[in-house]
Amino acid sequence: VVEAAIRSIRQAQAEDLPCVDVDQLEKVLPQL
Amino acid sequence: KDCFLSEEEFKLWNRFYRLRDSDEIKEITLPPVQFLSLQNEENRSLIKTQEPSSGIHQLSLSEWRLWQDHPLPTYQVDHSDRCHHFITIMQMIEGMRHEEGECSYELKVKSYLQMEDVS
Amino acid sequence: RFSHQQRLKAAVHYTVGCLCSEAAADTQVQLSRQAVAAIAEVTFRQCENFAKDLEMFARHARRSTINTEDVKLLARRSNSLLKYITEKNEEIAQ
Repeated sequence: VVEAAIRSIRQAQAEDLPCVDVDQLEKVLPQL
Repeated sequence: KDCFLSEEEFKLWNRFYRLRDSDEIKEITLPPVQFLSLQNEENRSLIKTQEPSSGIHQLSLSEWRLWQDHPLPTYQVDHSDRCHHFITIMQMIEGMRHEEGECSYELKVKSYLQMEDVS
Repeated sequence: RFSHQQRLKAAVHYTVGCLCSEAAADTQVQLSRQAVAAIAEVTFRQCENFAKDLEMFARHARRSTINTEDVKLLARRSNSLLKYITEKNEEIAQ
């Protein structure tokens, strides 16, 4: 869970977004 | 005869399959796997996704996610349980993509929440 | 049986919500409810995979009880995770 959260947050930060949404999770999901 | 290529096979490999220096892509790699959650704070921020040097193509695990929301045809061996789980999650994400604020999943699940289950 | 699973899923969802807020605490980034729900579902399904694997490991060792050795096998694919789980296990053992 923590890994999914951190990676999604990283993805949102990389996209300069203030909020993690399912789009960001979707991108990191395969790596999880 | 043994586990190595024969003379003939080697020629075939060399001609058709071997990546050469002249090829635009000289090497294929998978993205590095580290558990960010196990790193402490300082070196967690140090881990930059390194830009692979030229000629090395890093495969993307998410580039083809558009195709990953339904099981593709199989031949003799079915998709694994994990694969079916992954597909279901991708479908779930697709369904929630345009949801704003209130979350349908949460509303459905919340009614079953009993705090003694949590502790 | 169905409501038992639904109760488990609700508990997982609640806990995932707490963990996600903790993970997001020292960043300026929030997680949407939908993202938390998706992570909860991933977690719930991953636990199903883990349960099957653990049962298999225990049966392979001719045990009817799943123990921490089986849990370590779950983490076998990542050295850092295995090391972390092993340390946690020793802590618990003490």
